[in-house]
Amino acid sequence: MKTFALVNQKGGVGKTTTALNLASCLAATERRVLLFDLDPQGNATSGLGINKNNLKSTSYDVLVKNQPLSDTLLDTKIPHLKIIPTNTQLVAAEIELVSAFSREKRLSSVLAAYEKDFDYIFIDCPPSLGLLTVNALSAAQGILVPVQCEYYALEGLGELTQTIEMIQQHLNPSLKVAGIVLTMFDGRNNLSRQVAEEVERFFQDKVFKARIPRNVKISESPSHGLPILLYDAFSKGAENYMALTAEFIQKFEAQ
Amino acid sequence: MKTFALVNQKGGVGKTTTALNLASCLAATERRVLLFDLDPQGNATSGLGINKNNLKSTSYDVLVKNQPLSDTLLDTKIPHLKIIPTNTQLVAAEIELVSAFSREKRLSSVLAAYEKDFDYIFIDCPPSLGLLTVNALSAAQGILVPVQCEYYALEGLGELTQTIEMIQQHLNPSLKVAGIVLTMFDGRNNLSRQVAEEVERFFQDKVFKARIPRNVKISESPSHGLPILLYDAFSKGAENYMALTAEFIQKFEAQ
Ligand SMILES: Nc1ncnc2c1ncn2[C@@H]1O[C@H](COP(=O)(O)OP(=O)(O)OP(=O)(O)O)[C@@H](O)[C@H]1O
Ligand SMILES: Nc1ncnc2c1ncn2[C@@H]1O[C@H](COP(=O)(O)OP(=O)(O)OP(=O)(O)O)[C@@H](O)[C@H]1O
Ligand SMILES: [Mg+2]
Ligand SMILES: [Mg+2]
Repeated sequence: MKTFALVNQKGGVGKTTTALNLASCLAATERRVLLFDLDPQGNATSGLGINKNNLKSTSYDVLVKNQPLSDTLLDTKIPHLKIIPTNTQLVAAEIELVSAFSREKRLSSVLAAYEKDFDYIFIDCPPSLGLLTVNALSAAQGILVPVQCEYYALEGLGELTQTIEMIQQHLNPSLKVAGIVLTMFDGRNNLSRQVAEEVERFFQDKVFKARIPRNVKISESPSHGLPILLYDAFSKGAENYMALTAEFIQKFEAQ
Repeated sequence: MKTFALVNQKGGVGKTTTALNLASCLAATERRVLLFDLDPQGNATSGLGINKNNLKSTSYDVLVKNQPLSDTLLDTKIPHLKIIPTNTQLVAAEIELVSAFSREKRLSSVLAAYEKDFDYIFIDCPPSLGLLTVNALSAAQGILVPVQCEYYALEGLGELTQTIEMIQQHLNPSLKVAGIVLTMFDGRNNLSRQVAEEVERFFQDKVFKARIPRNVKISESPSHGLPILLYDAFSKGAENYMALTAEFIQKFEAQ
């Protein structure tokens, strides 16, 4: 598995935070990583300190205008981590692609040509199951689902599973649920523990053992345009994402 | 102003929590309130303890199949609070409405006939600016924007303002930004205070003085199907939403 989509239609569960920090930690081990920002909010782009207002080309241009990936690719402050940035221009993609030829597979044909240049590709998705997310699910081999340990987080998992099955049947038979990341976990809180147990019952061994509890340094780091590893390497937040990265490598490279 | 839409395309900022708790507190003062769930996740529906799996009719039927509101309306555990429930069936609405006649104004024509039966109507929206949210913005007189006091929350406000201006020009000239609610505010955290100050500079007197700090009882209450007022009336969370409700009444009824 090389290309992973961060997907969950529930909002604010840690998709961007997990995509950005997992990608950065892997790049820190000198693996070549691409972060593809497919959310019109552009949080992954600004979370890495890139100014969204003067981009010469964005993921919109790649997806809709067939701009070569290499013209849009940007370096980040982290060696070995590159990004396809985006901004609100991408909002137009969902509308413009509706009547386009092979609208669900645009991203997969783009990425296929570049997979050899990277060890990992992470696609950050918006909080919906629309055409942008469908493109990501068609292009990816694995899905990473951040699940916030709160009540509403459980509600959407059934719908997400249905969407994944539909994609597997019609667009991307090799797509698998690669892993579930429990975010904002609080061991002292009954409900948080109950949600974690429920998710483990539902997804079993697909749930990463490394959980990501709430950590103020994690929420501060994007305001400095840095991943947690560079913002505060000694924080609990950095420790948790490094543990997740180690488990990720174990799981997907050990074979 | 009678009809309010809870809108912010950033996910997980407290749209549902604010819609549900503001509506419940107003109903507790014997004002007749309708909560309209327009998010396919159906969190407002389940947050009030309603089983989403055996609904005979949902907001999908009202919006797309012209089902009368009165056939879909359900009572809640709170007297004077009614809900138009929903579930994932609503996902189909965005696709089916794309080519429908007057697709942006479906909700406004539905609600116009029922406004006289309620003192307030709150529409909970999904974390996107697609056709469902556009319907809510076309139907509402006021927009309530929950803004989470975190870095990424500031990013989307510019795009949201642009969308509102577009709706005001083409679909709903009387639409106004009714108020900004600062959620998950943490007075001890520098970044949280900076975000709050930035939002107050941008939106000035539109920002409610009552802020809603993070409170574990608020996040637990939906798992009991209860608004905070019924789950734990003596909690800080209930106090904060009651303060917000008092300010809301002052602002929109004092004239
Ligand atoms: N472990 C954590 N500890 C503290 N804060 C966190 C943590 N993970 C994420 N956050 C914060 O919570 C908020 C939501 O996270 P994030 O934006 O990554 O979620 P998302 O799923 O990408 O949201 P959206 O649905 O809008 O795309 C952000 O402000 C982020 O900084
Ligand atoms: N003041 C608060 N204190 C603690 N938890 C809160 C508070 N407000 C909301 N939450 C919790 O944070 C999460 C996000 O809130 P909520 O679901 O209301 O946001 P939303 O904007 O409606 O999300 P979405 O974008 O997915 O519709 C939920 O789990 C909710 O219970
Ligand atoms: Mg995100
Ligand atoms: Mg919601």
